[in-house]
Amino acid sequence: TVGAVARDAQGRLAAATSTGGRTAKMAGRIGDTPVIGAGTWADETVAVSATGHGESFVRGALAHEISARMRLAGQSLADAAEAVVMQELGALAGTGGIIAVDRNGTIVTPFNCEGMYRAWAVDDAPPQVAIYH
Amino acid sequence: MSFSIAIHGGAGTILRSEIQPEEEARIRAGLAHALEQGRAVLRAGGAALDAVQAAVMALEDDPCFNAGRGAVFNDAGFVELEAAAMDGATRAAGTVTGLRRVRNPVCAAREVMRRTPHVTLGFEAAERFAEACGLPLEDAAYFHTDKRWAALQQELARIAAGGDASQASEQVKHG
Repeated sequence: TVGAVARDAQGRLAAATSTGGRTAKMAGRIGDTPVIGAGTWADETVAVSATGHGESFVRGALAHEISARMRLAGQSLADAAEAVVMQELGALAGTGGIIAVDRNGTIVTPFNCEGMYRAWAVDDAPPQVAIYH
Repeated sequence: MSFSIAIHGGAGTILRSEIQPEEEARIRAGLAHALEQGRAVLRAGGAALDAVQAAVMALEDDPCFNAGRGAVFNDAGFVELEAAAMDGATRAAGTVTGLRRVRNPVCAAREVMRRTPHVTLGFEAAERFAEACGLPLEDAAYFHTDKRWAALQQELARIAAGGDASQASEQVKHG
């Protein structure tokens, strides 16, 4: 699975995700990527793209959960994303991670497994590329 | 006002011992390239939605990653691709699932958002819609990578030997 989240110079947020799914998945299986609110979400508060055990992200509506925590519980993006990935995803016996950016341009990339291929940049600062914690 | 962008190329059990240095270098280069495709849109004052589409297209074209050209195979031995795009400012969303020939599924998702009253289109009808939108389609060979095919054979053998399909190793599952 691959994905991107962005905040543009006008402060607008967007998310996109694309995947082949899981090796040897049943033909016809639909994962979290195309389920809005599960593997992909964007509103005025946050944009989220997920990767990992799709069925867990669907059952937990986890991309939307991050937005809900921020809007309804007043959590920061860092706290909301950490709770969703490190607690809720694990409680659903899932592994994986998310990338997210909020209306202030803050970026988080938490994951609860060995590694996540990821990269990020703010304005023209040098880009960051990482795989492990 | 400033802009920000982040991308991912998948998560899972990525054992340092299993990734060869040259493979890791290819992956890091692919991530850096995709990030710059999206950042160039933002730097030019473009919309976040166009930036995330540009970045994801670059990742779909890179056989290192489980999407588009580097996609994993299902249990019947073919790819079934899915993608989504969502605009935070309007909450417009488009998603596709079950595609087998569309080169860039994220573009099909964007066309669903742009041209239909729906959020999700799937399978043969979605493929015909993408073709009608003029999006490039490829034959099955375009999506074939030996690495993913080997992972499928390994996983099918494991399941046939009584392994639980839901317990595949992360690396095999997600490529």
